[in-house]
Amino acid sequence: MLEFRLVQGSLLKKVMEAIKDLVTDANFECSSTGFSLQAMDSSHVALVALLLRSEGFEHYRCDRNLSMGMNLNNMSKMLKCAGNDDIITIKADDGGDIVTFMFESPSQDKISDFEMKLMDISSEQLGIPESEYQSIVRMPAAEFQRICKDLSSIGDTVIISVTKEGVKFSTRGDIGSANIVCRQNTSVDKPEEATVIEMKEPVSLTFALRYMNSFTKATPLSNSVSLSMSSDLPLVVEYKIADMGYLRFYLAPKIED
Amino acid sequence: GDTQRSITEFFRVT
Repeated sequence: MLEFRLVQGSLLKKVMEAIKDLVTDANFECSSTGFSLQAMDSSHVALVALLLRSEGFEHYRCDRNLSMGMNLNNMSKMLKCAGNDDIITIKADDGGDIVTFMFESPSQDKISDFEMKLMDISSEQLGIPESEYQSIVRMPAAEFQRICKDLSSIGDTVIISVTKEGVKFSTRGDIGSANIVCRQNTSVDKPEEATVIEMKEPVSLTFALRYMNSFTKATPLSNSVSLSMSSDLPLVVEYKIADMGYLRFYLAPKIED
Repeated sequence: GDTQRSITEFFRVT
């Protein structure tokens, strides 16, 4: 059987809100390492990878590796019933066809059980090679969200270019064009407000803004976001989940015909 | 115009 108890239950609620519009059904993999998920969107353009390490849970028991197929919309409906301060426990039996979500209020005066049917999902697991990226940009997550939203009112695609001068986000559409340049800025009070550009080589790649905007639904998970880029590799947009792991989005680039 | 590439072109099925 498995049983995970997560004191900061809101993390799980935020993860679901971040991925449920991109991925419909997914297998959650449970092992002694932690609770993870890898899934592609229906167009096979983007890939989501989640890891919540076992050490981040108050209690984590997983007797044997278990794959739980879930409809993310239904899971989100259930997790929406948990309060933001609730402790969430996930329970399942080996070979069973249901998962139980238990929500406890912080004062222990309200305890709810929600049972959800599991599904058989045949999904392809992709091997993601470890890569050295030509450029990595770390910036405030809210700033990145604002840029993606602003640019998508003008164009459908964004060109992200990293040079010594900084990172440039450009778009073009019927009404005109836009360029937003963010320079490295480490002279801020809090490290999460910094913009840090690690450039080994300049890089310029084109991506669909529709996907970028979808990824920014993960903004409540983390103060900062990192963008890892190399020519001819998918972009990695990573939100770290404090003390537990990460939520990563991989996005295939667009190429000129 | 641009062509959208697929993630499966970069990462292989395991």
